Amino acid sequence: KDGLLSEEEFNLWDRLYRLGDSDTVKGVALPESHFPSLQEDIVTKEPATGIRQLSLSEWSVWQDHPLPTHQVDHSDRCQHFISIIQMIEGMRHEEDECSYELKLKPFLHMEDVS
Amino acid sequence: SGFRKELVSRLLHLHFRDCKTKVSGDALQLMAELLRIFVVEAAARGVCQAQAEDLDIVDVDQLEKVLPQLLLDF
Amino acid sequence: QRLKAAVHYTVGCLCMEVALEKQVQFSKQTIAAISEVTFRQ
Repeated sequence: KDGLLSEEEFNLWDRLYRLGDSDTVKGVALPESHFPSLQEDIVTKEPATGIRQLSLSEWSVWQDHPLPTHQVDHSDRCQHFISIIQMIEGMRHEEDECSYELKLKPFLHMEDVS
Repeated sequence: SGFRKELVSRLLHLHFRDCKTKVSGDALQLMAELLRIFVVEAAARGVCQAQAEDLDIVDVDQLEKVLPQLLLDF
Repeated sequence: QRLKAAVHYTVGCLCMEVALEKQVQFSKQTIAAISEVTFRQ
């Protein structure tokens, strides 16, 4: 009634879902986001032992295509993110020349920028 | 099953500056539904990823793979 | 922590429903991860 677990629910939770000492992974943490541009002092605290830190970049090479959705479709910013990953993939093996720059150079008018 | 309105109200009040801020029943219902949709979407996408890898259990790796796009979609 | 436990329990119930529907299991760690992400959302 107060939004918290009843005795029965607590016991179910404790038995079915709670991560405890018997589990290899004792907890899960999401990475803290920080903004270097704001000169925030980056406190990269190491996750405590047994805590699985979730990574948003571990599988970045998998992000070059829209993954299947269920009831919520991909947002524009997600599609944008995927297209950037595809662009990065495309440029990964470039040596000196940058194809993006070569493509845009003919359209650069200095009066537009100076 | 889903999120109870009282639980959602407590969660929201964690972040209100003014503890006297009130949330209408409709807003709580909507927030509860949004949270439910988020959880089901995360779970269903994790299942898709596990099935794509021929696994019959969704482990954290499968969730991690779908996490960037999931977070961008909400 | 009690709020987190209530969110975790609710997420567990929802995941069990998806598991039943899709006939795929979730590890305890995955349910904990979805709960943590939901709490942060």
